[in-house]
Amino acid sequence: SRVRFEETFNAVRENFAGSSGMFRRLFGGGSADLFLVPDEEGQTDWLESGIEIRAKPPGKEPRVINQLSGGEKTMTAVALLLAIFQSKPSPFCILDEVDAALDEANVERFCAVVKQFLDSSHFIIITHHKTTMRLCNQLYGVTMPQRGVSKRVAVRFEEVGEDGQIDEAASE
Amino acid sequence: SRVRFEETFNAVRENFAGSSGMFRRLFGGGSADLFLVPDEEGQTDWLESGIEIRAKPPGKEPRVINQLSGGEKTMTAVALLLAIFQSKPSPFCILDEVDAALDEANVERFCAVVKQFLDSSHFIIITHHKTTMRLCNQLYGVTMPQRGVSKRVAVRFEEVGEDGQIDEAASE
Amino acid sequence: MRLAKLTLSGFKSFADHTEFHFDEPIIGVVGPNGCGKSNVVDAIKWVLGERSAKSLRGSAMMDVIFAGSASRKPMGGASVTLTFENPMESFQDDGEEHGSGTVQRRALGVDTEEVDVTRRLFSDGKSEYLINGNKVRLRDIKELFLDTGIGTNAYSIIEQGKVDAMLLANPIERRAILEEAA
Amino acid sequence: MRLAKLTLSGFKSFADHTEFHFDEPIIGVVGPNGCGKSNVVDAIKWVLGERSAKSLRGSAMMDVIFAGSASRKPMGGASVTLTFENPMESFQDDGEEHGSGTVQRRALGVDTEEVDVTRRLFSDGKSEYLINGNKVRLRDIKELFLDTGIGTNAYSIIEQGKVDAMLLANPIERRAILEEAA
Ligand SMILES: Nc1ncnc2c1ncn2[C@@H]1O[C@H](COP(=O)(O)OP(=O)(O)OP(=O)(O)O)[C@@H](O)[C@H]1O
Ligand SMILES: Nc1ncnc2c1ncn2[C@@H]1O[C@H](COP(=O)(O)OP(=O)(O)OP(=O)(O)O)[C@@H](O)[C@H]1O
Ligand SMILES: [Mg+2]
Ligand SMILES: [Mg+2]
Repeated sequence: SRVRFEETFNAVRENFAGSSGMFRRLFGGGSADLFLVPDEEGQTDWLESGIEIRAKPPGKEPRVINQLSGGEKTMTAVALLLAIFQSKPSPFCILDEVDAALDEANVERFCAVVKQFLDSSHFIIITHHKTTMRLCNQLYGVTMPQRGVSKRVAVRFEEVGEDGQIDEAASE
Repeated sequence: SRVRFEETFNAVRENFAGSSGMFRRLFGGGSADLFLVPDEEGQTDWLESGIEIRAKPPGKEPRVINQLSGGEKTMTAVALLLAIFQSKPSPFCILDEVDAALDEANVERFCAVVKQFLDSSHFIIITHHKTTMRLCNQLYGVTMPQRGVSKRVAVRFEEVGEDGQIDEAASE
Repeated sequence: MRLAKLTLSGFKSFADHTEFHFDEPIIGVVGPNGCGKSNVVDAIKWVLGERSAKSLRGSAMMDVIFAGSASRKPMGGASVTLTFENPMESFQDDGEEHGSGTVQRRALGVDTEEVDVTRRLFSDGKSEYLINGNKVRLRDIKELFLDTGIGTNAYSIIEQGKVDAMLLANPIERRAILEEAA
Repeated sequence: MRLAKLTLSGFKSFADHTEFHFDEPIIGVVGPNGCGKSNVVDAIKWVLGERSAKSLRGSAMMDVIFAGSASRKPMGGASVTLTFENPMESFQDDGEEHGSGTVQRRALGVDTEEVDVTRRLFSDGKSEYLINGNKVRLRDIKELFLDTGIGTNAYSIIEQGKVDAMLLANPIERRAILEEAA
């Protein structure tokens, strides 16, 4: 299983940090890397070593993931998760509020990247961002007209408020 | 300093879970509690025991914090952090994107609670939510016209885009 | 093969029979905090064989049954069904010795146009899995989805908070995340 | 007493001299991801005596000095000043034996209307703290703010991600958060 891990690691690394990998697509440039953390003697081991992420947003110095801003960290983590998904494709992908910390420009790049997966997978996306809602072909609202009991309503984009609130008028 | 911890715990618990505590103010009802986690024999110890949070949003069953929804968890954690702040007041309080996971209704309740602190403290709030921006008496924009170098601009509410983007026109 | 429909009843906050049709490439789920959006994700993880109550944000598996609310009594059981479209498709035929051609078959090893996968749990503790209405074991469900990329630990489900957990993880924990996907 | 102004230069992404005036009760800081909003919070924590580089999201304290960018060379040092208004105010006089009255004094133990607290770090490693332009030790800064609720571990600064860390914490870690505030 050492070989399997090495193969998965290399596939994910290429999907994440390659020249047309997820990182560059989400940031619109820059570069990233995924590497095994060496021990005190500088040795790395496929079966034991931890994994560190280095990211260089466009126009900035390279940094390890802890030193990035909140939004830059989220974009880097989403790029890595999508790179893993790409290495083991599946007919559907579910994303639950991964865009919460992102600003408008980053949400737009995130949506553009999701579109690139559509020839192989369908997506179910839970979000509060209006830009991400515009990406969806259909929207379902989930509300609790009776406290504690969930109801599903079909909504159109215009019926969703500034931030996910659903118009009373939306129908079943 | 067992006595100090016990005093702080009780003050925070009252500020958090009391009938007019932070939890009820943020949720507009319901109830909460903060308690020491008993060990295998059911004993609790002021110097050793861990702390668990129980929350009962209005109209729902009581649950420990892990079983709540994302937004309910955030509101509960913010209520606890503000309860701690209340127990040790300070002339200013800085909040960095605590409202990221909240929907419109919860952001409005959060803003109402912040206003209740204004007779003793000033606030510096970093946010992407338009509703929270409306709460502020003055807005500063931080942008990077030259990549990697931060610039402060004074902005008016209208100049801030849907999600924190700043109009090019905003002045220094 | 594609995921066509999700049907829930008595599962977490979905007390009543509820259906989500996935007829479009990108489906959005929206709504206020605490209304049941992430419970939809939990339902999909559960029917695919999730065995950890903690990963469904509960403390025991019985927590998935609708536990009642201010206006409703608890339900006697939870039931979730995933419906997949399972048409004949052409696949690379890498196994045979006479060279690689394409072969017509269904993605899921059941010979029907649609496949229903169901999981039920009753308040007396009885639980069952079903494929197209026939009782099966969890092992049969896992086998059905082998090599399709569908499953509880595959990277196709990014639950709420996973991004934060990934960011707060240390290098060894990050390794564990990659090992799951291997 | 109130926080009136923050002045930064050469601190993290703020290469140039930058001022934030806090003349209103609620000040909002907005802007796109990665532009420097949380660096403002780091600046306030740093000048108040923060000694852990990790809590300032760096690996070494020198990481707070502007490290250069595509268009600018690194700076030779970082400097941050907090300016407090420190008027005469009436306080409960709980110390004296002749009963509790009120007494007129300034909240910060320096007899000036305004108090400037400054911290500097140079790329040769030299660092200094100053109160109203006079060099002091970190101990003097801590003493200045004793019993005011201002400080690096007081609950008045909720940095980005603290809510998530609180939610992912286990009961023992939550205890540590409360102990800090005690
Ligand atoms: N010493 C330094 N010199 C130059 N730039 C630095 C330095 N330290 C940090 N930075 C940069 O500052 C940026 C981070 O800024 P910050 O965390 O304040 O962003 P933010 O506005 O809070 O964004 P978000 O909305 O994503 O949280 C990073 O891109 C980082 O590269
Ligand atoms: N067995 C159950 N019976 C009834 N209600 C339940 C059950 N399990 C969970 N719930 C309720 O479901 C709600 C959580 O829903 P969920 O986590 O799906 O919210 P959400 O729509 O994702 O919200 P957010 O936007 O805050 O993430 C909680 O309020 C919880 O009390
Ligand atoms: Mg949710
Ligand atoms: Mg930030």
